[in-house]
Amino acid sequence: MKPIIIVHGGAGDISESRIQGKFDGVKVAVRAGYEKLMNGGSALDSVEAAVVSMELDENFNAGYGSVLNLNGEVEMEASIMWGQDLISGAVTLIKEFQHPISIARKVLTDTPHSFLGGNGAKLFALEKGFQQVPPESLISESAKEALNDFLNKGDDQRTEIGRKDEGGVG
Amino acid sequence: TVGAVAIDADGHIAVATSTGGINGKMVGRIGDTPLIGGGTYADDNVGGISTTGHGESILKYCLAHTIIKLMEGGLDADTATRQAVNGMTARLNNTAGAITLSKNGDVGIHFSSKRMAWAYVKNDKVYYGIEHDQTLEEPL
Repeated sequence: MKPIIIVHGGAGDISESRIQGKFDGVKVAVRAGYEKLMNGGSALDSVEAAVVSMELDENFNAGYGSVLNLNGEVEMEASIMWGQDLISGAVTLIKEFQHPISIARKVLTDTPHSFLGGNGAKLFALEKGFQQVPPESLISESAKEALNDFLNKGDDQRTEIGRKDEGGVG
Repeated sequence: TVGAVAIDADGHIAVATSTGGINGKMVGRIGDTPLIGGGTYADDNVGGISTTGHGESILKYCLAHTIIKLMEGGLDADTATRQAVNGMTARLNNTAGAITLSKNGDVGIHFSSKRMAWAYVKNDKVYYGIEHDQTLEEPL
C-alpha cells in the first residue's frame, strides 16, 4: 500500500484575511504527517503529527488559537481512531494542555476506555506526563476579538472564528 | 477544527480530529469532534473520515459514520462524502465539511460551508484548496 495522508483545517465562514494562513498551515501539517509515513511511522503517528502541527498554529481552531467559550476560556476536545481493530481515544473539556490529540492517543493506547472528560482527563494527562500550560497561553488575539464580536453582535455573527462574511452559513 | 486521515504502508487507517469548539459556546458544551462516528471514524475494511462544521448537526447526523456506511454500501469516497455532507445540510440546515480516504487511498473532499481548508499528498505533489472546485498543487 502506498501511504497517503489528507488533512483539513476547518470549515465555515473563513474570512479572506485568514486564507493564506490556512493554506500555509495545512501544507505544513500534511508534510509533517507524510514525513512520518515515509520514515516508517504508522498511520496513527502520521495523523497525530499533522494535528499537533495545527494545534500549534493560531490560524486554526485547535490548541493555541482555539475559540473561546462564554467565560473567555479555551475548552478543547479531540479524538483519534485506529482502523485495524476500531479502537479509539477521545478527550473533552481540556483547558490546560497544548495538545489534546496526544492525550486522546494515550487514552487509546493506555486505557481500557474510549472517552475521558473534564477533571478526569486532566488527571490522566498529568499521570501520563503531559505538561500543564497556563490557560491564557492558549488564547490568541484573534480568538479574543471573535468572542468580543460575538458578545457585541449576537448569534447571527457566530462563526468558527472572526466576523461572518456575507454568503456564508457555516 | 482540524483533522487528518492517513493510510500507512501496512494498509492501516487512522483518523485524528481536534477542536476548540464553537465561538461563544456555553461552558461545558461538547460537540461532534470527540464523538466517534460524528467527528471521526476509521475502519481498515472501508476507510477513514474526519469532519468539521456545525457540531450539533454533525453529531445528530453521525456524519463520519454515515459516510463510512455509504462507502460500505458501494459508493466511492468522493460521492459518499458529497452525499452525506449535502444530506446533513438539507436535513438540518447547517453546514459541514469532511475529508475521506477509502481503504484503497481514494480521496473524498466536500463541504457545504463557504470554505474549508484542506491538503493531501499524492505522487510527490501537495494538493490543496479552500474554495469550492479549487485544487492547487505544488511539488512536495
